[in-house]
Parts: sequence; structure tokens; C-alpha cells
Amino acid sequence: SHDHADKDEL
Amino acid sequence: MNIFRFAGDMMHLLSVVVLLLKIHKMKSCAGISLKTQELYALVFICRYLDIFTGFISLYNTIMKIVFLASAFSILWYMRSHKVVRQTYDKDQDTFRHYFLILACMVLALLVHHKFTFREVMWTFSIYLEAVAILPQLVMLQRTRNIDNLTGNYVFFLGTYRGLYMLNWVYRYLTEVHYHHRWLTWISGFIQTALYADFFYYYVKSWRNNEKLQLPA
Repeated sequence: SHDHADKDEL
Repeated sequence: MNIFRFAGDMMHLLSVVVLLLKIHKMKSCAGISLKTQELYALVFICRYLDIFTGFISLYNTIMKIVFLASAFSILWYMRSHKVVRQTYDKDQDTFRHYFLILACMVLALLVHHKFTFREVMWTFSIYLEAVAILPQLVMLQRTRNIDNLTGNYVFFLGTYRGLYMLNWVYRYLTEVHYHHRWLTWISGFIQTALYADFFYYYVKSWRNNEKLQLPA
């Protein structure tokens, strides 16, 4: 799970 | 992107616009903590290290550039602009923010999801953002006459992370492969909770049509 949802946030 | 996330971003943007408006139009940064502004600039630098390498969307990239540019222009105004810098209440802005930086860095080195430079710096930015408002809140408490723009600035800033929390709950309920991290949730909760006292007095002064003043 390297695609973390918090990384697409500001 | 859901409505809570978008509204949160817009609140964040609005807070910056309100602050720049105060500084640019009124030529004044009275009541604004330079230390909080320095912390936010550091938060953005450390969070957006991937700005040119990790493309997510045009929206994200533009917003990152806007937040970085606005943070540095605010710092420039407060430190270098010949009129604005004289309105800075240095004596009221005494919070030892270097301790916050140090504490957040130590915590990020100890508590993170992955021990890489990028990830530790990202985690540090999350921790630091949560507490970056503290010098500003201390300064507000010392200011007898908080002007509307300063009050609104802090209000929008607090609303922003609160809306982000609703966004996390919404994503948790609606996204199938949802990988948000507990670290962000806890930090975001602390960040929002720090505003609770301010919100109380902000809403009270607004309802009573009085000038905002925090009890010492």
C-alpha cells in the first residue's frame, strides 16, 4: 500500500 | 475530490487571501505572529518536497505553488517591507517556536510510517502544522483590539482542518481502497482542537455583535 490517500491532499 | 476537501482547501486559501489583503491594503501586520508564519513556510517546504516529482493533479500543483508563494510573500512583507515591518508587534510575539520545530523533528524521527528522508520530512510537516498556530493564539490573547481581518484569518485557518477531518471520514466511508494514516488523523484532530477556545469566543462575539477579545 504505497499509494496513500493523505499524499493526494494538501 | 469531495466537497469537504474542496471546501477545506478554499477555507485555507481564503485565510491566506484575508491575511495578504490586510498586509497589502492596510499596510499592516498588527496582531499577526511572524513566528507562526515562519512555521507555516517551513511546513509547506517540507510537505511539498515532491512538488516537481510527484504529480497528482494540476489542481494540487497549482495550490502547492500558491501556498508556497503566499507564505514567502507574507514573510517578505513582515520582515522586509519598510512600512509593514514597523507594524509588527515583536514584543508580543515571544513564543519560543524553535522548541516546536525541535520537538516535531524528534517526534517525526521516532514516529513515522517509513524511515526515508521524504517520509520523515512529510511527517514532520504534519506534526508542525498541527501546532504552528500556537504563537498566533498566544499573541491574540495578548492583543486587546483584534481587528476583523485578523480574527477572520484565524477562523478560516481553523475551519480548514476541521473540514479536512470531515473529508477523511467521508473518504473512509466511500473509498474502497482507502489508505489514510492514523498519524494524519491524530495530528489533524489536535490541530483542530487547538482552535476550540478561539472558536467559542469568535462565535460569541459575532452573535453579540461585539468586538472579538480573548480572555487573558
